[in-house]
Amino acid sequence: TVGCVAVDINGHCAAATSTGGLVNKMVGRIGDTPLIGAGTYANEFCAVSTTGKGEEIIRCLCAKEVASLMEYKYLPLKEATDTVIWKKLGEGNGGLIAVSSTGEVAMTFNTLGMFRACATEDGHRQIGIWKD
Amino acid sequence: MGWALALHGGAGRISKSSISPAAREASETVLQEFLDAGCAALSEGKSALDVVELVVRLLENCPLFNAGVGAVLTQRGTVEMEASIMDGATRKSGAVSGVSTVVNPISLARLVMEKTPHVYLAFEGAEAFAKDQGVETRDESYFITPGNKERLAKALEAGLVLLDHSVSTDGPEHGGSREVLQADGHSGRD
Repeated sequence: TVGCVAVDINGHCAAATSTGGLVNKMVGRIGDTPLIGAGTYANEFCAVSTTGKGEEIIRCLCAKEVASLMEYKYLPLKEATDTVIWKKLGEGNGGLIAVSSTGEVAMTFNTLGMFRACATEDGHRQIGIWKD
Repeated sequence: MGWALALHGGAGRISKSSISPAAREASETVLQEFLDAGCAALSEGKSALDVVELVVRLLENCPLFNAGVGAVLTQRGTVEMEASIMDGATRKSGAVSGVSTVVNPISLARLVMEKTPHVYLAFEGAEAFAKDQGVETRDESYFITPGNKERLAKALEAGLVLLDHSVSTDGPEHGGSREVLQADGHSGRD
């Protein structure tokens, strides 16, 4: 799976995700990516793109869950993504990238690794695969 | 406040020992390149929606990742790709599943969002819509790489083994998932 989230200079968020699915998946299998709210979600608070075990991400409705925690519990982005990945999605099942409308970035995963990169207007940059 | 961007190329059981230094460098190089492209677009004032489509198209066109060129294979060795896009400002969204000839499924998903009253098209309907819209298509073989053929062969082989060693009722015989280690150290997870 690949994905990208962004917030522009107007504070508008967007998310996009694309995938081939699982190696050796059954013909006709639908994963989390195209299910809005599971693999991909964006609103006026944040944008989220997930990756990992699609069936678990669907059961957790991960992307919308992050947005809901921000909208209804007023959690900051990092706390919302940590809650979903570490408390709701089972360990080893995946990760996500997210941005908030105020320019925060989170890249959270509970697998061994996640290919990822991020940047913000103030010059912060990060590229990585593993946790360290 | 200001613009911000993040991108990913998948998560899974990616151990450090399973990736060669050359493969790691190649992955990090393209992540850097695509990050730069997205940052440049945001700096120029492009909308978040345009930028996420731009970056995902780049990722789809890169065989190092599991979308577009290099998409993983089904049990039958076929390609079934999926993509979705959502605009936070309007909460409009579009998605496609089961496309096997569309070079950039993410752009087809955006067309679903912008040109139809629907949010999700799949399989024959999505392919027909792609043809109607004139998006770039290729024969399915365009998406299949030697590496993915090899991974499918290993997964099929490991799948037989895992069927005999299912550790829970989540095994494939119960309609659940099975995890298959790939040659590159990724899990079978996407």
